[in-house]
Amino acid sequence: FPVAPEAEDEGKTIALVETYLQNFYNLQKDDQPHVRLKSVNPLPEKLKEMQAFFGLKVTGKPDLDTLEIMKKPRCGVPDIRRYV
Amino acid sequence: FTEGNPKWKRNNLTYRILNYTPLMGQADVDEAIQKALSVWSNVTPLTFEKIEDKEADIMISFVVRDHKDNSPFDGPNGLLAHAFQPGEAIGGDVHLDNEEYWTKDGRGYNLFIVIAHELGHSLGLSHSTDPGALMYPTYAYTDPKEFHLPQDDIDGIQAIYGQSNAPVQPTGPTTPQACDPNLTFDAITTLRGEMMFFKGRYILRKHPQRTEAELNFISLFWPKLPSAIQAAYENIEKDEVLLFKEDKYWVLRGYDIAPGYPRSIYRLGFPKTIKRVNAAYSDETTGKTYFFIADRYWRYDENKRSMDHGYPRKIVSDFGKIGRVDAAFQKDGYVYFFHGTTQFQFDPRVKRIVRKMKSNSWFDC
Repeated sequence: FPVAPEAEDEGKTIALVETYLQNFYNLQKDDQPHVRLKSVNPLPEKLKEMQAFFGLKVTGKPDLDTLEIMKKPRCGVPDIRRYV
Repeated sequence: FTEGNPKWKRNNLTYRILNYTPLMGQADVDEAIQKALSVWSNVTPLTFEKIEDKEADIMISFVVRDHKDNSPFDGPNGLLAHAFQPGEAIGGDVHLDNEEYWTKDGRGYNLFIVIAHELGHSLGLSHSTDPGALMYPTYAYTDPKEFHLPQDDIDGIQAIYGQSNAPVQPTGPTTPQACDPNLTFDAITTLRGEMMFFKGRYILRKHPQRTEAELNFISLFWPKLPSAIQAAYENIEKDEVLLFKEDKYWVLRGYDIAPGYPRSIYRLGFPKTIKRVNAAYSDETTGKTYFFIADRYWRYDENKRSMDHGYPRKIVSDFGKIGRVDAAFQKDGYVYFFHGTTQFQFDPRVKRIVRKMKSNSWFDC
């Protein structure tokens, strides 16, 4: 049963979300941060894709339910793209 | 399905176990793998032959961290395993993270469950969005003895390889949906203000302040409990929930299974002719608990810890025409009886049924 979550370091949360979406939802690694300023941040869209897959409330934000799923042990095969 | 719909061109596939985890006996690993293969061969025309000394279609190995396939493992927990879609060389292969605590039961990660999932990928299945499916991406423990391949996985694999050669086609369990008008329940109880609806391997958990019911595996909360609980009731006074299956019962104290359980239901005073309890509820005002079995009910005194005399009585004599009871619970002074997809609201003060509803009326559908 869930207990009140401890306040988590925001940086750690963002890193968890990014790594999860890179591993399983084909979120491209942001190697060129200066380019990112001009482009649309793909993270919320990927997050929505992940939330829809797991039947969560689709918010595009890393809410508690979303983080809970991301922390569960799982299979290493991506959920949505071809595994090669 | 995996993108591009890859599949094996032959139905007779080979597998090879390259190494073993030190945490389990080799015989247990072999058994887990054979059982995982039979999960898929039971529902398709596929067969699997073990080979020892040459390249097999499906190579199974325990590896750690970077193992030269561009998909490193991450140490304990997190990623447990992965597998490759049907194809030559690495295609079909299953890699298991050897830093996980692999077990043949539910103490660590159950090897059979994980390999059965990975073999789904080896055969061409992708991840399912059905939280009850074997091919759902996150790990959930099911006792291997109680495992039945869910219908979602059967439908998927049969769409690739066709039906089994068996004369009777196997079927599997489906995941309960709160708003399914045909939904029935195995057991229902309150638990510290929440409502818990038991169905097969699942609990639908309804919090009064939340509109949506949460679906979870029973094993997620209580790994030692079996699936298909048959009756449950809350004793608010003692802050306990009793859960029944066949001739055994468990006690939840708070949210945890109390030590020393399961115990025999005969300790509660049932005669040996009783093999199971269908439903139960406890009346907090009188301290009496009612047990429903077939067309009769027993009354138990929680204070005296014994069955009251004069029971069993016929359900119809005291509760009206509610038939046999699948599940029951008391809430806000009313008792709710469930029979199939029908629910009866019973008012104990006037001793009659005051309302008839669908069984899933507690969910905002």
